[in-house]
Parts: sequence; structure tokens; C-alpha cells
Amino acid sequence: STVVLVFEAPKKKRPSLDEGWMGDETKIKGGWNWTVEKGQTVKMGQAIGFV
Amino acid sequence: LRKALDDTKIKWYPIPVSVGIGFLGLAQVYRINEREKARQQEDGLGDNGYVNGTSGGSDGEGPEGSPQKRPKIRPTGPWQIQVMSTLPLKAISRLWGKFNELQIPYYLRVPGFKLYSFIFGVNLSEVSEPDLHVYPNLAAFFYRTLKPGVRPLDPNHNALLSPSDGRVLQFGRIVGGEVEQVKGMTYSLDALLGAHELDESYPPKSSHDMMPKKGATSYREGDSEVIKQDEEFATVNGISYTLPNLFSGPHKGPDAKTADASTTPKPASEAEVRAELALGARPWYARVTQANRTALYYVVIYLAPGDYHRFHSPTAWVVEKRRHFAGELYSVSPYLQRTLPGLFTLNERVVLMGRWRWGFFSYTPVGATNVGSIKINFDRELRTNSLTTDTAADKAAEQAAKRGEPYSGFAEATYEAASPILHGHALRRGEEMGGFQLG
Repeated sequence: STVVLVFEAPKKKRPSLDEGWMGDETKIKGGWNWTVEKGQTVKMGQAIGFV
Repeated sequence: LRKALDDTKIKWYPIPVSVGIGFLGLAQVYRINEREKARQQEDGLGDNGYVNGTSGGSDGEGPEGSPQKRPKIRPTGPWQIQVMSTLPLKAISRLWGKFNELQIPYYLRVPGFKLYSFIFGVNLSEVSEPDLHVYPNLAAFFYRTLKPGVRPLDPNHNALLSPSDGRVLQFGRIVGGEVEQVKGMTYSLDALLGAHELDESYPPKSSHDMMPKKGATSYREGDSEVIKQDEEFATVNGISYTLPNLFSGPHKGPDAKTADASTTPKPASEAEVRAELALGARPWYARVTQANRTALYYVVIYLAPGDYHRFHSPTAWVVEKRRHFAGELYSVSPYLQRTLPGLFTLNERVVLMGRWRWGFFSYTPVGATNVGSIKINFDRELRTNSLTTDTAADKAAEQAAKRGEPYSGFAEATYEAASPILHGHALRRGEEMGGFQLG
């Protein structure tokens, strides 16, 4: 059996050039972040991602 | 018999060549006809495996004069899949369920369940009932509960929780309405969740707020002025349209302030908006995302036979509607997911749709041959892997064909009555929603 979740979540917000963004992807903050890897075993209640 | 075989004289007569050629020709014509009929029937199939339009006669009659039924889609793939597609998988699944409901003799229960646990890796120390004699059969053991506290919820309230034990097969962002399956196989969101028709529930009544606000469903001219500035939801065929209910407040983007009124098109009327959206100007999954600020994501979790098979709410959300697709029941093992494209769109599944803090949210348990029964705790009317449901689906397909309308492929129910305020059934994070049962 399988469970498929489809959901809407905020995108990552890229800072503008005025805010000093120089193309460094690590500076992109916020938005949806996954906390799992493909093939990883998860238990019920464990976080799979966060906003 | 030996005597008869030995003593009977076999006499061979020559058959005229023309008769042989004629026989082979007739057989070939028959085969071609059958193939063409099958192809015509397949042309009428949608992505969800059901008829998109009438086929086999406009009066709802099949090619043999029988009532129109949901045609069974024949998946392509290696010989294992071809063989599997010929099997009555749902009947096998139901038989498997009945078999597993047979009572196991008392003294065989503990060794039997321990053997099962050894083979499939069940952690017996987590099972709520320490005395395995209590489980009368494998079906009861399979649908076991866990001890309180063995599955603590993640403390981060902005986190989405895993709804069940399992393995993450795939996750990512949905681009262009395509959900990626294992190893790059893709299928459309419409096929998985069902095509969306324009109604009052979608887009969600309020994306940032679980409580729908009064008047939020109306189209506001101010929204048109704002949305036309957005690249993602600009004008369609010269008509600027609104995305009602998607914004919890006015747009604060810099473009909105500097907009030149002389170059902006006139906001569309509500009738124009509805007509445009009804024509499918934009797919529904594009419409649910909020003006380029949000995106759709997906995750696929596979439950192995030894896993805890109840599932819980991954977040606080409101279930607005349920769609039951009475499809097939192929195995959903990772091997078959790799080899059978669109597996999730073929199998029987229950799509729960609603909204959470950030907008649209859907939860889809997909059945398999061994675990065909999907149970939803707050939906007593739902019957999965049932002969009655299949018959009802066939009847619905037949009636749709008679009306000359496409069959959606699913039976829909809404949970609006559960809470007139929330317009759906509210679930807390971690709350048990249902589970998968054997057969």
C-alpha cells in the first residue's frame, strides 16, 4: 500500500539584488524544505518537511 | 487405450491449399477486427483509465450489445505485467481478505505471528497488545495498534508529519501538473486526483486561514487589478481574471503600486471570469497556487507488509471532499512502480481533498492486491474493494454513456455537513484517519 500527499506550500523566497543577493543559493530562505531522502525509512509522526 | 492407439490405422488426406489459405485468412481478419475494436475502445480512455467519451455506440450499448461497462485498461510493460493484467486482481484481493479473516487455532497464533514478524520485520515490542493470542487472525494482527507514545509527533508545528510508517519513494515539486513516479515515470495530477470542475470549493475558500471568511467567495474587482500584475496569472486571451479566495489580504508587491492605469486592461466581469475558467484557460492545479508565491509539492510513501498499517493526519487540515476511484488492484511494490507507468492512476484509491494553513492539501491512500481495503474513520459510507462499489461504478459509467457525457471515474462525497463553519471535517495533526486492511 502507498500514500501520496499532494499539497500547496510556500516557495523559497530569493532575496532581491537590493537586499544584497549575489547568487548564493544558500542565502535563499523560507519556503518549503524537505527533511527526508529518497528511500529513507520514516516512522509515523516524524517530520518529512517544514515551512 | 494403448491397444486402440497402436492398432488404429491413421489415414492422412490432403486438404486443398486454397481451403488452408482461406482458413488462415479468416483467422487473420478476425484478429485484425478484434484489435481494431480494442484500439477504438482505448482511444476513448482518459488518463484515469475510464471512458472519456462514449464508445461502442452512443446508446450506451457495448460492441456486443451488452451494457457499457468501465473498460479495463491494459497496461503496457514486460510480460509479468501483461500476465498480471489478465488476472482478476480485485477478486483475488477479496478472496485473500476472506482467507485472512479465518480464525487461527489458539496455539498456532503466537508462533504464526512471530514467524510473520520475523519475515516482515515487525517490531513486536511496539504492539499495543503484548499477548498475541488476542489477535484471532492475520487480518486483526495486520491492523494492530501501537503502544501510546512509541510514535512521538515532531514538535515543530510548521512541519508536515509522516502519516504512517514506511519508506519515502519519491518527493518533489509538481511542475506542469506532472507527478513523478519512481525512476522518472510521470503521470498527471488530473489522473491521480481527478479532473477538477469549477465550483465554489476550489480554489479553497481561504488559503491562509482555515476559517472561511464571509464574502470571500465573491469576485472582487480589486483582485483583478492586482493579479494582472502577476506574471503567472496575467490576462488570458485579453481578459484579466481574478483568483477568488486565494488572497488573504491585498497584494503588497511593488508592481501594484506603480501600475499604469492607462495600459491595464479592463477587469473582467464575474461571468467572463467563470466562462474563461470553465473553458480550462488554466488547469486547476495552477489556479490553486497563490500568484506565484506557493507551489504544489508531493511525496510518495510506501508501506511494506510488516509496517504499521494505520495512517494519521500529517497536519492540521480540513477535509472538504472525498473521491473514490474504483480502479484495479495491482501490487504497488517498488519493482512494479518502476515498471508500470501510472500505477497509482490505475489502482483503487481514495482521494481526500481539502485545505491546510498554506492552501490546497490532498491525501491519497492507494490500495494494492494484498491490502485492497482502505478505511477512513470519519467516512462510514465508504466501501472499497467491494463488488457493490464496482457494480455501482459500472452503472455510473453506463448512465454517463447514455447521457453522452464523459464518466469522471470516481464517486464523490463532500464533508460539508461535518462542520458548517469549516465546510469539512477537521483533523488534528497526528490524529488517526484510517488505515489499510488485508483484502
